[in-house]
Amino acid sequence: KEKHKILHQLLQNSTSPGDL
Amino acid sequence: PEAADLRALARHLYEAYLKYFPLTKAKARAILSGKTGEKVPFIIHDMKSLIEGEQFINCKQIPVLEHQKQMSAVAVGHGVSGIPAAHSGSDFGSLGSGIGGMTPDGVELRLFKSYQSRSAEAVREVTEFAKSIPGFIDLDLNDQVTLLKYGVIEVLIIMMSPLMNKDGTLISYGQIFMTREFFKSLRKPFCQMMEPKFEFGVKFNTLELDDSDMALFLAVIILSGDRPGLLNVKPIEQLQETVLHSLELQLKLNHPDSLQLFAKLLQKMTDLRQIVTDHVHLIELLKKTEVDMLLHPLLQEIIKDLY
Repeated sequence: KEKHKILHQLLQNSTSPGDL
Repeated sequence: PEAADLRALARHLYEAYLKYFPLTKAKARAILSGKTGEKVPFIIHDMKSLIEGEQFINCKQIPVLEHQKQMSAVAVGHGVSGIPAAHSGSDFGSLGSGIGGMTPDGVELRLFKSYQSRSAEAVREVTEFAKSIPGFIDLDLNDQVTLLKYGVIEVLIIMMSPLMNKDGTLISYGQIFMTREFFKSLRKPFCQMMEPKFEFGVKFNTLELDDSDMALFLAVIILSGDRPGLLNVKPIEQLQETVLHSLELQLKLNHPDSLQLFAKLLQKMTDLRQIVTDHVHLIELLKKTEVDMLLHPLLQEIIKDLY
């Protein structure tokens, strides 16, 4: 899970471009 | 499934595609064929035009005055009216050549940084599109991650094709056209990054898919049940099967005269995997050789242990 933290985040919420 | 359900699925994915992807094929082709009236893209074809246009790379809205002034300067200076459309056969392709030796240090790294930040944004767009595929968010979360990790670069390469013609590609939401020769003039190995995508893209464009076909094809790619490390393959294959049926029907209705289009499209999926493998190896090489290069954390996550 830790290895793909941002992908997990993107899948679970709508991340705004600024957060990337 | 009933034909009506398959058509509803096609419509749903097309709507999601329009919602999440800012530059459609329809819009890109209009820009590339000069059918957008006065709104012409700024052309980057050499170091001089790069210096003029670089500040606007990845801008959602290029300031009009500046943009037009520079555009006309490029157009007048080189006798190019409008932009080099695929059919023009102009001598545009040669404009960017012969400057390799003049490339100032750092240009490639700056371009690569821009490429990375737009790619990270595009990964977010593809993720939102994937979540809109019926059944996708009900899959095991780890499998959703795996499908995206393995599918997203393939999707992005497919999505670049409509922005390309044999002479170059639109970037910055269609506001800038960067020539193929300019990419080739960059120092090694940066000059090797785009050429395979152009070769693929130009061939892919001959299939003449429209945006509604593309939406289904992208969903098929995302729902590949043979990605390494998937925990629960069955439901993924079932979803893909339905989208494949929908795609087959869509192509029959939308391209009745295009023989074997469905089969040709499926063949492209094999070609794509090789392009992605080569792309990942190139980035790994860059990581080793370019000490000043920072890799975006999201792209790092995707590329790590991919192939």
